[in-house]
Amino acid sequence: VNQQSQITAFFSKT
Amino acid sequence: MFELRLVQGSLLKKVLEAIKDLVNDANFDCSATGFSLQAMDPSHVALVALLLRPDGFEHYRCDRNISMGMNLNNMSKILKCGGNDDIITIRADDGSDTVTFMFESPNGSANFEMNLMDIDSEHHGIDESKCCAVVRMPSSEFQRICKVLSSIGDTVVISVTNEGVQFSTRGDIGTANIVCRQNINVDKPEESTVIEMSQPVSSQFPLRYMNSFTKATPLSNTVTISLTSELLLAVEYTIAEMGYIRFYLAPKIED
Repeated sequence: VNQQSQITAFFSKT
Repeated sequence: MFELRLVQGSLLKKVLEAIKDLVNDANFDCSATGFSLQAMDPSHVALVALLLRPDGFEHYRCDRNISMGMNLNNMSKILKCGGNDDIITIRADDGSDTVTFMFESPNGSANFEMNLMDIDSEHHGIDESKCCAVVRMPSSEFQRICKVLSSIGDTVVISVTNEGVQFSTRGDIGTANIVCRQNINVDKPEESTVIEMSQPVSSQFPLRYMNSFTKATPLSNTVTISLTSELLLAVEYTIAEMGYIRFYLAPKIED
């Protein structure tokens, strides 16, 4: 099964 | 007060066509840096970043930083009320809850006022340093590949090696593999495929999103596709020397 990852995991909040 | 005047109004129409199906509501940020936007799709799988620099406008006035929340479908409806060759002026007074769009042609002008919305949004820091493969290719070719593959499968595997960039998919009817090799065209650089890579990289992404990104194709002859070591995908279209539209897409991961 391929899970879709969330984009927020790749960015830091500014 | 905020005011911008864009002689080539069709550019803004193309920008809206590129993002309105991906993002519902977004804050347009107006500052000395330019007219910009950062927004996620409702599933939080993709992020779009837009920048139109002040020097790309005939007139750009921004007395203080403001953020204008707009429903992109409504904004697109209003932009479609103007002609393709119209000059577009966007104006918002300080503290106003509306924004005015003005369309000018040699034959006359038209004004539309749109209600602004309060939108909670977070700004995300984007670290460009983790890039490990960059492919620049004709945007029409990338659009064709995404369309072809989505007739076979739902997910594309993008692999960048010394051999080239490979786009693969698998579906009920079979599999598809498309390879683009480096090909430098000195006379027509926009038709070149250029691959820069520090290490081979491979990752898979939903084609539904890739096809959505290719709606930006009318903005640029070329597209730049980058993959980071964390397997984040960035798809960038430059906008005629005034800025860019970038789409970021999270990878699918094996469970």
